[in-house]
Amino acid sequence: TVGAVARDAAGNLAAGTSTGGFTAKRPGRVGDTPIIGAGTFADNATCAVSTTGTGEIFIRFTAASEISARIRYASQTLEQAASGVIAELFSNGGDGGLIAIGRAGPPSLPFNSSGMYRGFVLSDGVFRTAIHR
Amino acid sequence: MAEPSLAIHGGAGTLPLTGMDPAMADAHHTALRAALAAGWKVLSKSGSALDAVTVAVMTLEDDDLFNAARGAVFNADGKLEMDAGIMSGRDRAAGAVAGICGPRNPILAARAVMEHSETVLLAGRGAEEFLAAQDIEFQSFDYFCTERRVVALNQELARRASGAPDTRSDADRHG
Repeated sequence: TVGAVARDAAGNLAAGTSTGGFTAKRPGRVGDTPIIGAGTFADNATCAVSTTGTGEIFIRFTAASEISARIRYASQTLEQAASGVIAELFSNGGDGGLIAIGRAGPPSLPFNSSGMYRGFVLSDGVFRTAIHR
Repeated sequence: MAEPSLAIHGGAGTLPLTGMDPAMADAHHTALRAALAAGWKVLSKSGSALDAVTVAVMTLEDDDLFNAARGAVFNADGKLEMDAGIMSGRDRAAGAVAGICGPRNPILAARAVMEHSETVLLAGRGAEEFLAAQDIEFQSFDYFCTERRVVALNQELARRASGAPDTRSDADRHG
C-alpha cells in the first residue's frame, strides 16, 4: 500500500491511497484503502489521513475518520488522535500505520508494526525519510 | 496563508531491520524521496493539495518496490486486483475504485470517479467500463506482473497446500 496526505498554501487538505491488497488474498476481497473514512479521509476542518495495514480492522474501526472525530469532538491534537487510534487498533489485532496532516503543524506518522516506509517535507523543503523506528 | 506540507507512506510491510541490506534500504529511501519531490514540486508552486497527493502516489505506484500498481501483489487466483481512494478536504469530494486491473495509476482512476462520475466507489467490471471512457493510460497484465510478486504468490500457495502454519512476515504478507 502507498499513500500521501498534503496541505497546500490555501489551507486545503487532501489524502490519497493505493494498494494491491495482500499476497494470495481471497479474490474479491477489498481492504480499507478505497473505503472513505477507513483507509482514506480528508476534511479541511480537522485532518487528512492515509492508512496501511490490516485492512479489515481499519474498516471496523473507521480508522481514518476516527482521527478526525477525536480532533473535532474531543479536542485532541493531531498527534494524540493519530497515535491513539493506532494504539487502539493494535490492541484489537490490527497492525500497520498511517500518515496524517492537520490544519497546521507537522504531520503525524505513527505505526505499530516493525516499520513503515515513510517520509515528509515541511515548508523548509527538506525531505525526511525513514523505514524502521 | 497556510504552510504547505506533505507526508507519504510506502506501506507497513517492511523487511525486518536485520533482513534489509544497505542497498535495499537505499533503494527505498531514494524512491520515497522521489515521491516527496514530485508532490513538493506541486506544493512549492502554489499547487493544490489534491494534485500533490495525486502525483506523489503516482510516483510510488510506478515503482515496483511498493505494493500498488506496478508492484501490486497477486490474489489467490493469480490475478491482480487493485484498489485506490482519494479525497479532497475542501469539499469532501471523494472517489475510489476497487478490484480493478488495467489503469497504470489506480489513483488516477479514483480521481476520475471523483471528478467525472456521480458515485464515490466503483468496483470490478463496472469500474473498468467507466474508466475505459476516461482519459487514463492503461497497461497490459505484463506491465504489472513482476517476478518478485510471482515468487511470493507461489511460496504462499505452496505453504497453504502443505498445511504449514502462516508465519509470514509483514513484508511477505503485505508486500
